[in-house]
Amino acid sequence: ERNSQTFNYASYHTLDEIYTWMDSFVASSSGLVSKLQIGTTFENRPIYVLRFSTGGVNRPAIWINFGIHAREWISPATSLWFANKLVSEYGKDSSVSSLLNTMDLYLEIVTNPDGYSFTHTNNRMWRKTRSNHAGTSCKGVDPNRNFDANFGGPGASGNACSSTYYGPYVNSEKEVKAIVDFVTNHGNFKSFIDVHSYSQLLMFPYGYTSTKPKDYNELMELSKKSITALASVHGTKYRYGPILTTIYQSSGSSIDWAYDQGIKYAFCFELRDTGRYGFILPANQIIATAEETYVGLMEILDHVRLNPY
Amino acid sequence: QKTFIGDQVLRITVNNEEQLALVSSLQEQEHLNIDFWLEPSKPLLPIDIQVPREHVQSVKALLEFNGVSYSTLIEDLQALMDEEEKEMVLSHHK
Repeated sequence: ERNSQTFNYASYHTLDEIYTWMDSFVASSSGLVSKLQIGTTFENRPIYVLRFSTGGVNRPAIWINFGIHAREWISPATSLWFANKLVSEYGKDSSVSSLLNTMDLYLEIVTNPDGYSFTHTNNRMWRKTRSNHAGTSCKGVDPNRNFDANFGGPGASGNACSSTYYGPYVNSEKEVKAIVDFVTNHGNFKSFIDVHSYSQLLMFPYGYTSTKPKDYNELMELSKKSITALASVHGTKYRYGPILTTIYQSSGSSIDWAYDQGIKYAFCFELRDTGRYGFILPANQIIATAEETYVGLMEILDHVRLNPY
Repeated sequence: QKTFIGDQVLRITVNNEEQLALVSSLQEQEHLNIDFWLEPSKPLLPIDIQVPREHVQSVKALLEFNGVSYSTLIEDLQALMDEEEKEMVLSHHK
């Protein structure tokens, strides 16, 4: 798998393989894609973001991160296919071309590299980061409870051994801080999408409160449009709505933070996985998942492009 | 490498707030080491839990005793992982 053309997108890959793929992908993308390092992890691994840009200075931008929970392997697998699809469709497909001609797109392919590596080497079901914090022998924090959005509130655990541990303080996780700093410093993100996998959902804020976001109606309509388009590919049915009413209450999540920062189009995908396979979705479903997710995502990205604010 | 031989994943459906509270309380019983894949939220929404082999029978008994319905989503988690491992190795050879 020495270049992005011969890379097997229908398989799961280790972190090293993905990082090697990134370099060959950037090299073969004719200048459309570049790789940025936005931080390092607790175990000192680099955290990379792929930037898709056709030029311009500080253009309005879209952020998509994949696999913040380490064991959800289908998320990074989908991201690789998605990245490759964007490059191959640029100049051919009008949605992709219009999008990249007006906005920058940032993909964080592996959001929790330490955890991801740990799932390949030690514990396939690991979900959290791999950080150590004083006062406990249990490792790791749930990075999706560590953002500054009602941090430590209901729907997160103060028990360091729990899989939903919110951490000792806001942004304690370097993986979270890297996102927060990057998005904040950029200052012109118009959409923030966090891609997870389990139980087929498309959600938007809020998770920490039952209060409806001020853009509730628009986000509901857009969600419906997105999951309808997604279902047209392979028939996969999604539920949609605010996190709290669609799945459960959760505090400290990424999209709640993003929305409170003023990023209106904040969404969280839970990709296909009925539970029959746990987080071990068979590899022969990777491409199908990626295909349908691409269609669902493009509905949202089209809307973002056509509705500047 | 941690193994999950005999670990099961149960899908639980609770019918009322009382049953919801009962299942939620399993989270606090640390000795059971239950991993909530889909956390309790409200009646009629599924809850998925991964139960270590040594506690499968007692957790099932508790659910049955309290009239909480469940089904076994994954009989043996390790068997699935072995399949996945095989696919990864095959893919590497390809």
